[in-house]
Amino acid sequence: ILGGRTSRPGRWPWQCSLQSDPSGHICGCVLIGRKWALTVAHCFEGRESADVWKVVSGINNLDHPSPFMQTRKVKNVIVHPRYNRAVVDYDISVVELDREVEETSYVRPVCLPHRGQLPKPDTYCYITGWGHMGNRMPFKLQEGEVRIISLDQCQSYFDMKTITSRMLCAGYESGTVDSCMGDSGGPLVCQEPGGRWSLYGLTSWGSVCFSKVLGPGVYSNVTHFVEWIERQIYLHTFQL
Amino acid sequence: CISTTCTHGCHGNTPCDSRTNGSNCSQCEPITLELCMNLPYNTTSFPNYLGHQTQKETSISWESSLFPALVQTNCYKYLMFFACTILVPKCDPESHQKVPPCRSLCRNSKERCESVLGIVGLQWPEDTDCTQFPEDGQGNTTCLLPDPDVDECSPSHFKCRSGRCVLSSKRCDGRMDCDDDSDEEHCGCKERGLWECPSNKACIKHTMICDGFPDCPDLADERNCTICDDNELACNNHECVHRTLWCDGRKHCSDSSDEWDCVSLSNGSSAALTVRRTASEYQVCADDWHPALSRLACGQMGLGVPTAAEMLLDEPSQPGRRRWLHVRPDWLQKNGSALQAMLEKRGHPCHSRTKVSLHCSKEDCGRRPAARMSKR
Repeated sequence: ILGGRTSRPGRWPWQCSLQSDPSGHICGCVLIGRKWALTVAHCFEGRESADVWKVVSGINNLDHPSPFMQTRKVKNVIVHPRYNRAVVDYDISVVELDREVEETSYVRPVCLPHRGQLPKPDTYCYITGWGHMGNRMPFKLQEGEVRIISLDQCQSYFDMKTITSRMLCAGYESGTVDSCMGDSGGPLVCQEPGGRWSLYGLTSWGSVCFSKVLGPGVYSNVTHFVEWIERQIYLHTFQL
Repeated sequence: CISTTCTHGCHGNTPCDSRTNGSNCSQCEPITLELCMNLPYNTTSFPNYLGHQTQKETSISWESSLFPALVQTNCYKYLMFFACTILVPKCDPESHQKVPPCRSLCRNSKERCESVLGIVGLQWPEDTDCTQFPEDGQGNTTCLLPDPDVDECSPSHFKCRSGRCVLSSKRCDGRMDCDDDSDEEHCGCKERGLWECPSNKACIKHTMICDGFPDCPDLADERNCTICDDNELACNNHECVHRTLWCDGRKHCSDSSDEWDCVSLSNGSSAALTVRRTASEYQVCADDWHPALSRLACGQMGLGVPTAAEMLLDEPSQPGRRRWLHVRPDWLQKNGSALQAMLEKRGHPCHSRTKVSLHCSKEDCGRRPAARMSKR
């Protein structure tokens, strides 16, 4: 996260880290159930086999395992069948864990939005991740507050890419607070009036985040995929 | 290839001999960079001439934004061709080595377009020193020159009648972007080789029609895709499956859509459990009902865990003949199956005349732990 701040442990209990040996943290992910997480499809390019991955949750400092940390192997990786790596469209994957996580105050799923429920432009939401900070990679989870930007306005920042309805933009024209390399798959969450937090976006792409070209970040639009996510969970839960 | 496994830039997980070095990794890979998909070659090799390690890195690079923007100034007809030769260099299929652009192509691009960049205070990309590229026809080395017929606009761009390239999304957007306004001419989907959604006139690719994913707001692109027999129903992917096979707990549509949405709760206050079977709705007879089945039903609907399960007497005053599903005697052996697989139709009605009613509560989500207080 660029322009963010270090997060208090347990503040974002749905944030998880998708890891693979020997590199360790590769991407962010988000717990949406005790046995299910979401991340983006591009994290699995060239490594679609579930065997090489594990999901670590309840962690704040990647360098210091905490007693609240829970690690699960990945049982299934379900990449969206329409994922297009050339234009980074339909950039979403459902991850099935080999067994349920134990729900604690440090490990807890986030809510999915209702079908058709999109965040309004100019509302403020939060992004989190262990991605690049512009000058270094952090050990501790970072958080940043970003503003939701309409698709039309977002398109004007990206001349060379088409912003589709499967995408959601958030951030600032000046790029002051933005996601960056290593944040991919992590959450963009907004607080609902009742106090709960819902997952509206997954960090997907943007300009090279510490280059001269700035602008908002582009996130996978989770609302667009809610039905698909629910069906994947159903199909992989029952022996049909 | 310094480690025993190739990195992403080395094309997936192909194992490399641990003695090889990075230079031996070179392989040809298909071009996926949207900007450069109309080149007279279709494979590339990385790293490119700007030092990017992968096509993904290239796609989000500063130069990938710069060149398409610069093309719109019409500064040089072959600028985009030159840009692509350095962004996704041609890969020689025999040697697997990069084929550079010719020095004259580089010089012409730089001479004609660098000054345009200067006007807006930007600099020509570093790492494009033209002397690194060979002169045309120099010895045995080969280099790339544009074919006079080369398309100067990438597939992401529309070519104005004047020759200028503008972003495809600006075509037919109601605003004039070409200097000759040609981007707003012939704006029907048909003229653009696309299909028009009837409700909002949006244009979609023909490959998106009847592919199982709705793209028009009213789902028009997924209608009338199949003609099934009277005794069949259409799956989400437009296959036809006999109606007696729907919601029987086994998959018959290849996308499993015959087993979707089989279990629901009625909207009434009673929240009666309703199960679809052979394309009709049934209520569930409470005889032999078990709490484990309540857990299964709530979980299957994505509604969490049961908070109450009631057995409601079926009101005879309500009109219509009741249709019942009964718990199968062998339901325990069907561990891991969906609820509809554990129910069956029988020749007799429900003995107790009570139906199952459920209340489920979703698992807690989206709550952060309360901030801990400490006395100061």
